[in-house]
Amino acid sequence: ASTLFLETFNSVQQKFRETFKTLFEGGDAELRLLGEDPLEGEIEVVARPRGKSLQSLNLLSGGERALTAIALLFAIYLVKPSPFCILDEVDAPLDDANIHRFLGMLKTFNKKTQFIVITHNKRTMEAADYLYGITMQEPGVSKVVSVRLTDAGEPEEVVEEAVA
Amino acid sequence: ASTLFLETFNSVQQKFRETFKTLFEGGDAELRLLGEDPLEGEIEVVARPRGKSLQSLNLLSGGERALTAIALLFAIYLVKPSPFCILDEVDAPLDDANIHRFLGMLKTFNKKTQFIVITHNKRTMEAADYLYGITMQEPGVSKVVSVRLTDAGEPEEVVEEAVA
Amino acid sequence: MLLNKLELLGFKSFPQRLKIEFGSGITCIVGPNGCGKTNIADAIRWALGEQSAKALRGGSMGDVIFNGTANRKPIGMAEVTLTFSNSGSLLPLEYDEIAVNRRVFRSGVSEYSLNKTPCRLKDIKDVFFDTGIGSHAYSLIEQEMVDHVLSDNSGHRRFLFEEAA
Amino acid sequence: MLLNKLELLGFKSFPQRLKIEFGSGITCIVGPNGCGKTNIADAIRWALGEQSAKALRGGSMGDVIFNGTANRKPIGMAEVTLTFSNSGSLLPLEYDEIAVNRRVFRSGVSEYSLNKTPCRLKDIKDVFFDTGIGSHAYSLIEQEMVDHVLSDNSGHRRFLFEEAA
Ligand SMILES: Nc1ncnc2c1ncn2[C@@H]1O[C@H](COP(=O)(O)OP(=O)(O)OP(=O)(O)O)[C@@H](O)[C@H]1O
Ligand SMILES: Nc1ncnc2c1ncn2[C@@H]1O[C@H](COP(=O)(O)OP(=O)(O)OP(=O)(O)O)[C@@H](O)[C@H]1O
Ligand SMILES: [Mg+2]
Ligand SMILES: [Mg+2]
Repeated sequence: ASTLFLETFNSVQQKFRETFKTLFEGGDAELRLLGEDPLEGEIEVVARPRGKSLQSLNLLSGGERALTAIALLFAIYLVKPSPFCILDEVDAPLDDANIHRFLGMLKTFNKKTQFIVITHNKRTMEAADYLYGITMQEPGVSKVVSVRLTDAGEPEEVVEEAVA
Repeated sequence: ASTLFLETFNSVQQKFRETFKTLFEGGDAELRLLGEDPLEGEIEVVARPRGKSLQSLNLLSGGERALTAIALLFAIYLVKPSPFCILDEVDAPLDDANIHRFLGMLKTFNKKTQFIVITHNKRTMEAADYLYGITMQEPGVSKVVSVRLTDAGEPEEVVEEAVA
Repeated sequence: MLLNKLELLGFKSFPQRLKIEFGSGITCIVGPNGCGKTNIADAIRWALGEQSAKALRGGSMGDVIFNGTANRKPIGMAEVTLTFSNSGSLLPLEYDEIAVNRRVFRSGVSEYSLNKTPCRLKDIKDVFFDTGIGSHAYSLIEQEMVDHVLSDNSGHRRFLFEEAA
Repeated sequence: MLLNKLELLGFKSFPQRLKIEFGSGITCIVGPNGCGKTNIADAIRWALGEQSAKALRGGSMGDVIFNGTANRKPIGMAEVTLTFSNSGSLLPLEYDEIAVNRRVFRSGVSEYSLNKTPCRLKDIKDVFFDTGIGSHAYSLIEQEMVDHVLSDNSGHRRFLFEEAA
């Protein structure tokens, strides 16, 4: 069990360096296993965005922390993939440039991975292969509708015209 | 002390009902003081968006919880105002319609209240009386620039043209 | 293996039968605050056997049953069916499609079935074992994950690593 | 009373002197992730006497001093000045303007001054007492407030009420 854990840890460690560099366009990050026993030790996350000096994770900004967490979760995902992954509003704290890099990373996963992405962000919607809208025209009662994006990038309901 | 607390509690209670109704365009909310001793009792928050049935706060959505918290914090603010209030990305979980109502509430405060609003949201930027941009052209070093919104609503740096 | 279809009836804010079909690639789910998007994520994780009512934002499992609105009465049962296509034959069964169904009643008792045959939760977990489907905390990524994953207390991180190992 | 001006030097990501002027109404601060917006909120709350390094995301008070980049060395002191106009004569002093200054050195020792006269933190708190300026938790509203304000544990809420009372 200890060997398996170490193997997994090392693979995730390697992937994390890569995902971090991609999402931050530079900088460094690594994982450290503290203590003697791999099955008990603390796992430390160290992250340094490009050009900045190394500091505690707590001093990173809200968006930098979110992107670091996404890099780590995607690294674990690459080591042990699931057929689908649900992302619930992970783009909320990210600025436009970071959303662009985040979406870029989503697209590098092959089509065998299904991403179900819940979002309020128009750019994320543009990246979708399929778009579903949930509405509550009747308060408290959810309905699903097909949605497409207008030229302005706004989501609008696809209303099927009844053919006369 | 107990009387002062109860007075404050009742004023906030009343304001909270109003701010909630404004931000949710209906629905009900209230605060309840549990137990015998006002100085020790739990303060319970009860909130029911329009048309929905009453449930625990935990079952509300991310955006509904954020808006409920904003309603409560503004209620306390109305009872005991500060000359300025800093709002750091409170609009992140809100959809367009709720941001619109939130900004509407900000504008009802008289100009004597200064709001310092940190945001990534274009609609919030449009509501600003003054707009400052922070940039890090040199990595790790923050600079302030004047910003204005383009026709597309995007923030851009105001570059002072050197007069020949 | 692909997630083909999600069907809900009586689950949280979905009192009437609802079907969503998924393709490969990126599916975006959008809508106003409180309209039911996270409830859909809850339904998927619930159907795969989530046992913690708290993880589903409730106090008890009965909280996932539609509990009425100003104009509708509460109902007595919630049901979710997830249908997977067995492409790549990852699943040990000999079907092209696997339909996982879970229902719960106000008593809090859950019933499970696989392709309409009643079974136990354990059977569902066995079928999906090692396919990467199931309770993988890292395949449902939500806002609060950031603090959990980066917190000074490395307990959450360790759990994710152990799941992946 | 109005907040007129914020001046920073050596505070977090602001190694060089910086000035921001505020008018009445709504001032928006925008910019990419990590560029320093929340650091500005930190500077305002720090200058008003915030004593918790944790509330400023640091481990110790020295963490607010600019600690260098790939191209710049760390420096030894952080300094923030907040200037208020005493319109409405809310403040007990007889000035039109009140400048609150705080500086900290790597030793962790903070020095305070009011209109350039050295003073103690207590003096600053006394000047602003009951004007509504100071450590009011509800006048700095950030993302995590939502869970604090709505949590099952009503401790945070009680604190806000007691501050307002
Ligand atoms: N058992 C239930 N019966 C009826 N309605 C429920 C039940 N459980 C939750 N809800 C309702 O579902 C709504 C929350 O839905 P959900 O969390 O999916 O919103 P969301 O679309 O994710 O919104 P946001 O964008 O704000 O995150 C709440 O208004 C809540 O009242
Ligand atoms: N003492 C310090 N010296 C130098 N840089 C620092 C110091 N403390 C914090 N920083 C840097 O400031 C940056 C964070 O800034 P801040 O939190 O203000 O970002 P932000 O603009 O609010 O971003 P976001 O939109 O993601 O919330 C971090 O990258 C961090 O490295
Ligand atoms: Mg949600
Ligand atoms: Mg910030």
